[in-house]
Amino acid sequence: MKIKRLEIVGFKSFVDRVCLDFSEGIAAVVGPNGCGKSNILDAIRWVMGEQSARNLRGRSMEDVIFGGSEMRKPVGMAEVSLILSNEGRLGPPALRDYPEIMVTRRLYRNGDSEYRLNKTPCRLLDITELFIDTGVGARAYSIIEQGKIGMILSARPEDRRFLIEEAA
Amino acid sequence: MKIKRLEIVGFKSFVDRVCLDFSEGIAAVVGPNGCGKSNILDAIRWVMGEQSARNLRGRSMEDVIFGGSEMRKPVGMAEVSLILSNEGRLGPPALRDYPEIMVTRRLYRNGDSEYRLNKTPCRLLDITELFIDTGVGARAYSIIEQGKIGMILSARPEDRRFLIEEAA
Amino acid sequence: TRKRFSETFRQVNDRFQEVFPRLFLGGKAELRLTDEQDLLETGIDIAVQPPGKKLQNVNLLSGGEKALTAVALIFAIFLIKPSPFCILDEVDAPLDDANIERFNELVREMSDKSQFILITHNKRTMNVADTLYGVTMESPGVSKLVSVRINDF
Amino acid sequence: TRKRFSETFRQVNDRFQEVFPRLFLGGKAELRLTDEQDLLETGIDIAVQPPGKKLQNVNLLSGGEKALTAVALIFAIFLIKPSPFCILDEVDAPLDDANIERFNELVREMSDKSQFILITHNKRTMNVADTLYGVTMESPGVSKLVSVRINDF
Ligand SMILES: Nc1ncnc2c1ncn2[C@@H]1O[C@H](COP(=O)(O)OP(=O)(O)OP(=O)(O)O)[C@@H](O)[C@H]1O
Ligand SMILES: Nc1ncnc2c1ncn2[C@@H]1O[C@H](COP(=O)(O)OP(=O)(O)OP(=O)(O)O)[C@@H](O)[C@H]1O
Ligand SMILES: [Mg+2]
Ligand SMILES: [Mg+2]
Repeated sequence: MKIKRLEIVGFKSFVDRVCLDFSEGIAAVVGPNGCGKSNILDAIRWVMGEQSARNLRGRSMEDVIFGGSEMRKPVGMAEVSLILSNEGRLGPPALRDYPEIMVTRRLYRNGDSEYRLNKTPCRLLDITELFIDTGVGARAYSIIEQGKIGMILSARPEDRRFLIEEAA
Repeated sequence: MKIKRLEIVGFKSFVDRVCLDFSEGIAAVVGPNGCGKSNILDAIRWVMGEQSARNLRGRSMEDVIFGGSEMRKPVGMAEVSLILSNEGRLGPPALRDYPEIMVTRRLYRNGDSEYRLNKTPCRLLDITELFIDTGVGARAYSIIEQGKIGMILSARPEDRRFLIEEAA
Repeated sequence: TRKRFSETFRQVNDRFQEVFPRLFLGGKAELRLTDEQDLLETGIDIAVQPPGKKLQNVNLLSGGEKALTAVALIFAIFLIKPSPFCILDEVDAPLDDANIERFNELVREMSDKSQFILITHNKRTMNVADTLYGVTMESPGVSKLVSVRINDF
Repeated sequence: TRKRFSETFRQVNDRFQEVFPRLFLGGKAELRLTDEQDLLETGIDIAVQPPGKKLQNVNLLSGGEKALTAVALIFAIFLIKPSPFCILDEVDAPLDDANIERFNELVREMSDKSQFILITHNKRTMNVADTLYGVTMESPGVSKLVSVRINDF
C-alpha cells in the first residue's frame, strides 16, 4: 500500500491545490521555517482518519481549513486525497481488484464532513478500517511528528507498551 | 557579575579537571553528541544552587558525580567552582570589596555537601542569596536548557507569569 | 495475545540490540519488561550504554543520544513489522554530522522495503533522498511546491 | 507588587513588539493578560502573526516559528532586565539558515551588555562567536576541552 500521490487543497496553508507524486525510495521535504512541510504530514494523518484536532496542532477540527492570509480570504472547505497503489490486492472485496485506491476526506466550515473511497461516498469507519486491514494503520511508529521523537524515552514504562502492541 | 572562569572536576562526564576561561562577548560551545556540552550548563546551574536532581536530568543528586566509564572507575566527589568578576562591588559586606568572587560546591557520594565563598565554608543559602542579590539569580530567562525553548509557548497562561515576576 | 506480545517483544528486542550499535558505532542497549509475570500490564524499560560509557539512567543521556536511541527503537519495530511508508519530521535536528550519516545510511537500506518521507533542514539528509520536494511561500501564508537544487541550501 | 508586575509587563510587552519583527523580518506579536482585573493571578497569552499570515492559535505555528517566538520573548525580558550572562543550549536547532542569521545578529548586539554562551551544532552560530570551546571525549565517557578550528565542522 505505497503512497502514489497526495493532493491537498484548502488544508491549512495549502489553500491552492498542490499535488505530490511519490515514487519509490526516499523523499525529502525541504523549505524555510513555517512554509508548510509539517502541514503535509498533518494532511496525511488527517486523510487517514485523525479525529483529534490537538494531534494536528489545532483547537477544533475547523482549524485545518485555510483561515486566510494578509492577501487571501479564508475558504470554506479543506480536502485531502491520498492515492495508494494496491499491488497486493488488499482491502475489502469492493476495492480489492483496483490497482489504485483513492481515499478522500473533506471538511466544510459548517462542520459537515465527507469521505470517499475511489470517489464513492463512505463512512470514516470504512477509511480507518481500510488502513488497519492493509497494515498501514499502525501510525505510532510510522509517523514521527516534529519534536516528538524524544517522547519514547521520556515516557513512563507503561506508556511504551503500545509500541509492541501495535507491532504485534 | 560576569563569569570569568568555570572549573569542573568529578561532575558528570568531567572526571578530569577542566577549566573554561570566559572572556567578554559570545562564547560558543561545540562538539559531537554526548561529549559533555549540556553537562557544562548543568555544572553552572548546580554551582548556583540547583536543588532538584530532575532539573539536572538525574534521579538523585548523586547522579551528578562521575559514575565511571568502561576505562575509568567512578569517583567519590563532584566539585564545581564558578569565579565571577565583581567590578560592581556587589554582594554581602564580607565579599563586597573583592574584585573576584569564587563560588564552590562539592558533593560526596555519601551525601555530604560543602559550599564555599572565596574558599571560606558557607551554607547553600549564602550562595543562593548571593546570586539573587547580585541580579544573576533569575535563571528562568537566562538559562535555556536543550529542548526547553518550546515550553514558553506550550505552557498554560498561568504558568507564564513567573517570567514577568522574575523580571519585576 | 499474551503469547503474541511476548513473541513480538522478543523479536523487537533482538532487532533493537542489532540496530543500536549500528547507529552508535558500538555500545549496547536492550528493552526490559518491568513485570515479566504480567504480560498484559507490564511496562517496558530501556537500558542504554553508549560505546565506552557505563549503563546509566536513560535521562542522563544527551539530547542527541536520546533521539538516536529512540530512532533505533522505532527502526527495530519497523524492521519486524514494516509499514508501507514511514514519515519522519526533523528527527535529525539534534544529531551531529556523524550520527546523521549513519542515520541516513540506515534509512537508505530500509527504503527498498518501505517508502520514506524525511522532512529536514539538513543538507546531508537531502543528499540521500531520491526525490526532493521544495515547499515555499511565495505569497505569504500560501504554500506551494517548487523544484529544488541541493545547492540552494 | 501589583504595580510592579503591571509596569514590568508593559515594558516587556513593548520590547517584545519590537524584537519579534526583527527576528521574523516583519509580522507582529504581543502579550495579553488573561485577566486584567486580577494582576496577582492573571495568566499571559501570546498573540502571534508572522509576516503576511493571519493571527491564529499559537499552536498552529511551525516548530521554527514557535522557537523563534519564544526567543523573541526571552530576549525582550532580557533587554528590560539583563542578566550578567545568558546560556542558550541548542535553541537554533529548529531554525533555518535565514532565521539563524537574524538570531545571531541579535545575540551579537546584546552581547556588549551581557555574556552569551551558545551551545550549538551550527556553523553559522560558531562564526558569530568571539571564543570557541570544543568539547570532546578522546577517552570514551570522559569529557575534555580542545581548541577548535571552524573548518573542523
Ligand atoms: N488553517 C490554517 N490556515 C492558514 N495557515 C495555517 C493554518 N494552519 C496552519 N497554518 C500555518 O502553517 C504554518 C506552519 O506550517 P508548518 O508547520 O508546516 O511549517 P514547517 O514547514 O514545518 O516549518 P518548520 O521548519 O519551522 O517546522 C504556520 O505559519 C501556520 O500559521
Ligand atoms: N554522573 C555521570 N557520570 C558519567 N557520565 C555521565 C554522568 N552524567 C551524565 N553522563 C554522560 O554525559 C553524557 C551527556 O552529556 P551532554 O548532555 O553534555 O552531551 P551534549 O554534548 O550536550 O550532547 P548533545 O549534542 O547530544 O546534546 C551522556 O552520555 C551521559 O551518559
Ligand atoms: Mg515543521
Ligand atoms: Mg546537549
